[in-house]
Amino acid sequence: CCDFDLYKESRGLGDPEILARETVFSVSEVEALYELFKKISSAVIDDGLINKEEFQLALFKTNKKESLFADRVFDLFDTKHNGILGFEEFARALSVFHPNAPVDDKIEFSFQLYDLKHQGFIERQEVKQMVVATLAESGMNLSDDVIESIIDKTFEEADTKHDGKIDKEKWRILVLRHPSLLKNVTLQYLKDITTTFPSFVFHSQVAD
Amino acid sequence: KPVTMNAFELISTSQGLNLSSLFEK
Repeated sequence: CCDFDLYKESRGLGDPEILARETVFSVSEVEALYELFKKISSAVIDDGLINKEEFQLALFKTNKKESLFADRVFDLFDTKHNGILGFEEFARALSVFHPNAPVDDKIEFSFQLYDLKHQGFIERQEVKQMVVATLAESGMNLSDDVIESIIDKTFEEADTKHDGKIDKEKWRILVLRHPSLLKNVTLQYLKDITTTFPSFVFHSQVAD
Repeated sequence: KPVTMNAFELISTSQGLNLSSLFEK
């Protein structure tokens, strides 16, 4: 009944030229990114795939930390929904984080990130859950009254239709007014990926 | 002044959203 191949993760670098065509990365950058991928994917089990534990380890340098957002980011990268990341998923997702990636892609990614229940809108209860998680993860303490007033103010500004929801259109207006909200969807490091991982030249498939 | 802060500004400071640490050696 099902096409199992759809869920099978392809291992290895694959065809860097196809990935380069379909992402903002050049062929060399795809190859350099693969060096990073190999490093992360071999941290726990050297199987050429990144599992959630390896992703957490790379992010926090510990696998002990519980993080709502690390889980969310991993799940968004994991487009095949099989709990592991192949290189292609990793490269395609990180392409959104490139400084030269279209801003619309960044808006879409950040919206999906915060749309915890995949409802097509962000509701108050989700915002509260994320604020509480952020505070807990960073060891900050704010009273419930203060948290509620932060959320009140946010909805006052973002919820222009007063229906208690921040849909994609409202999200777009909000982030265009506050570009800093997209800051964490841009990684300057990706511009220098070939100099950060110069060893890619030893494995390069393309002649320069 | 946390009260004047946008909730999403606060959320975006979360360590779990800071992918730059993926690149640290």
